[in-house]
Amino acid sequence: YLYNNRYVGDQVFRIIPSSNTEVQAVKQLLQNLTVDLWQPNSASLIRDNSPADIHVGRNKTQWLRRHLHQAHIHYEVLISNLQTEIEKQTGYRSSRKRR
Amino acid sequence: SELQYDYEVYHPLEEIQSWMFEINRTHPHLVDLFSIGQSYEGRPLYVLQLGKRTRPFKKAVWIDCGVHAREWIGPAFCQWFVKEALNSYQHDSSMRRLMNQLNFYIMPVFNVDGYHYSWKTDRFWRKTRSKIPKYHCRGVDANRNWKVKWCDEGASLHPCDDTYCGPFPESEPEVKAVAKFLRKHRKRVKAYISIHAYAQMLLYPYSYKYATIPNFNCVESAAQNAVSALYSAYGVRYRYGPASTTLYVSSGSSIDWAYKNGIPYAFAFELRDTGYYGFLLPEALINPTCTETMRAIKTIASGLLKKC
Repeated sequence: YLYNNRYVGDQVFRIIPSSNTEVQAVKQLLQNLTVDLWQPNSASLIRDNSPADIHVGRNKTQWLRRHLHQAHIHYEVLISNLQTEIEKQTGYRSSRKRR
Repeated sequence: SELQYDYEVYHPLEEIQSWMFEINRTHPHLVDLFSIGQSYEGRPLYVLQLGKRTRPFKKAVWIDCGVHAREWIGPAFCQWFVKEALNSYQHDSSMRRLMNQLNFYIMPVFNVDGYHYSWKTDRFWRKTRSKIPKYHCRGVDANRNWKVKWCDEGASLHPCDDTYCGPFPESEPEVKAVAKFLRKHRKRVKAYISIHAYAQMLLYPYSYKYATIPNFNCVESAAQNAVSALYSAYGVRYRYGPASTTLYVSSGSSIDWAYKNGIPYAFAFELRDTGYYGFLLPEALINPTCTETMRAIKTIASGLLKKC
């Protein structure tokens, strides 16, 4: 597997906070979580009605879902298994090399 | 060889560097390859100069790709641009005119260390790979390290943050090398273009403040024409406008530095998509993304040959 399969089960969440209250709640959540922000590039730039795309490690996805539910913050999962998408993006090349 | 090179897949750094040498070898009349310095880890910073050697002081366009390591569609576009420019020189009169009247400086991979690392270790690495002794985190955001309103709003002083501005402006050898080159050629470089992903936007100064640039009308119409040309390919819509209001405020960015340095047209492209694949844009979308972006860049370059 590419990258030693390190991204298996990782997910990318898209959150579009609908108010400043939700923005603050998302920022608060991210303070307790080590995430890779895809956009915007830092939590300080998250603002209402703009998408925040967040790459979350597999062992934190349930925690984040639960806390977003509790805060009644709508989200969608853009990528449900990052490793699969990575393999798809260039994976055929490494299988071709294997061949 | 260059004929078999596949422009519709992503390539690791060593393949891109071999490709640059092959392009240089096979197009002696239109291409020059040179290094403008070394990266933090000692890799050469290659630039391809494209254009007919018609006269010494031609106007020039600078295009860099791969400032942020994980944005792989950037280097793919720079390679695509070179391929298209050279292959269409003979039969496309508009491209021939551009190559006769302008020089294009193409830097396919700005952040060579980070790009290499994103292939080998961490697919989502963004920054350079520099190391400050007293901190355990590596890397500086190469788009927050320029000497313009350095480390103000939208940048971080913390070395572990993805928008870390660095210990001082131009601390990164890659940024310093490009800034030095552009300062040296500032009288001839009329457009600075930096290719990023993802958001489908065309951005221009200012990034660091909510204000209007003096030549707003010229830049705004160039951007509008560019996104219209882009749209004409496959109907993909790009938003355009000042970076501070269209995306978010950020300080120390390359387009603000280029503009402050006297380059009248400074743009940052945020290529496809808007988040469905994000940084993992499939190879099947390299062709349409690069084709539409090619139209936009040609429109910007053609505009430089007219008076505004």
